[in-house]
Amino acid sequence: PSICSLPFLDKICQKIKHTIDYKVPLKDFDQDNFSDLSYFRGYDWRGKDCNDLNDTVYPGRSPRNWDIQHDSNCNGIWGIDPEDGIPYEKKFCEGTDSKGVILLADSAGAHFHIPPEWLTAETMSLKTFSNLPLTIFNEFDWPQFSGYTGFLNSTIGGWTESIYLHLRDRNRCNHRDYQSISKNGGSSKNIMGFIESLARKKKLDKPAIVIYSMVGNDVCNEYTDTLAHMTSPKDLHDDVMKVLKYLNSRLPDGSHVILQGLADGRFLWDHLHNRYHPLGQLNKDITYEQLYTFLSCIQFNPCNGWMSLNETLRNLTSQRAFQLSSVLEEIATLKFSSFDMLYVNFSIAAIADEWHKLGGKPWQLIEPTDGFHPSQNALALGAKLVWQEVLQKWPHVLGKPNPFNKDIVRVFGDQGGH
Amino acid sequence: LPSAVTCTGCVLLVSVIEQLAQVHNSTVQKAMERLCSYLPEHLYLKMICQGAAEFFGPDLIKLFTSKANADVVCHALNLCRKQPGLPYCHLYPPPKEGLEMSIKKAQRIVKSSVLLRKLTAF
Repeated sequence: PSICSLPFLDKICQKIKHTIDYKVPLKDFDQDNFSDLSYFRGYDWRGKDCNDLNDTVYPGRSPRNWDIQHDSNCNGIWGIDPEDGIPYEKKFCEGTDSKGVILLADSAGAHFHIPPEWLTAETMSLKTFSNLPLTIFNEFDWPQFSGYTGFLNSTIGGWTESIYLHLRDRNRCNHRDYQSISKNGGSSKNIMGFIESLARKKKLDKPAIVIYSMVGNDVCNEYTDTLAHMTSPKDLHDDVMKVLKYLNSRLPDGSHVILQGLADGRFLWDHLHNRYHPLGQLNKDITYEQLYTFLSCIQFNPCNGWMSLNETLRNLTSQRAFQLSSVLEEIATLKFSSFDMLYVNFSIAAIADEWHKLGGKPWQLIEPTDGFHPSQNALALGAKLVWQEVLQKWPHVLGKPNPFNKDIVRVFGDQGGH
Repeated sequence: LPSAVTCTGCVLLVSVIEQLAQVHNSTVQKAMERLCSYLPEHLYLKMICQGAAEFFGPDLIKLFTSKANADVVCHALNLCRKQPGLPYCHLYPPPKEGLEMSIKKAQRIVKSSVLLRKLTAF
């Protein structure tokens, strides 16, 4: 606050505050909620704007005049095939049921990650903190590697696999059509405070697959009497219905909404409590049990229910999470005019089974620094499982594979990259 | 929340400095310089680190010399606060002589500290 009171920093501070509060890009000249800057809610979070001076050009829109003159939806496909005079966008994308991915999520969806190298004195070097500024600008989230909207190869270990990348591989016309509307601490209680940054025009844009994935904060809080502060099934129902009504007013017809259940966070204690935290590796003196107790003591524990020594409390927290997941499952049977709905689990147990098949250990599925969030590996495997489940049970949601994918790559290469 | 962030940040940073000194078999002063040298110039991170090292350095050196761990250092510098009626919060196992005793001893060491007076006033 004291730095921002300096007159010459006042405006930039206000801009940054607006970006953080409303989850919109900092640099966005044409105010279309898409940016050509990666961080500060830019294209790490939603598809890169290929013209930031024209608000009719942005990822996810239906092509304008088949993009004969320029690439109005930034998917890298534009112009006319000189051989037959047919616009490429019409030739390759018309009738292919192309669509985008929009994530409404918490820190797990946004991929909260604090590199453990920052706390590991033994391996610390000049390279260790090179990503610190970017991490600060992205609110300690790494959506560019996440399981929902990730599009870059992971530089923080593991690999990137995401719903967006799968959908793009299925239909190259979906290139750059992703949005991560997510927030650290996001839950059903506060989502209406930032959902308005969702950029989708009902009449102008392509349909979208919206994934509602608030996997923990409705049962996780820092309060000592944590149970009393958890979301009740009724409140969850009311809040999610508000979200769905809002989405119904914003999403183009033919969209889909995937409601994802809450995690069972007992996994955290079960697999971490007696392991050493990165800070305790050198002298074998700090376990996650100690970390959780310390965080609870200073009232900074993000999840007093699950990150607790008290087994009864951990079980009660899971019980509430199951109740809330059941509410979401029930809501998913409702009908809306703009979209259909389906429900998927966030099953850390299923992810652990997959990881076990690859020779991994369960603790590797949890962020080492905070001992709370899903790791890169967990998110990648989670994306694979969700994709497979949707493909198997509701293939219409994903659309058919585009038979012109190879032609698109042949003509447009990497489609301008991300 | 701000006090929890301050306390967590202090314990983490002091731990890293302590471990850097241990790994490189160097003084605390050198460990702080080393940590700052690893930080990028962007956002004045290196400059802020050097400023903080200059500000906290003398007290940290005194406290480390007396074998205080990160919990004790942060309580002694008032960056972690004990809530009335509740025990001291700690990340590390308590020292042999007890956490309260160690913190009181550490507080005596930095009693005359200019830094501490400024922090308390703040």
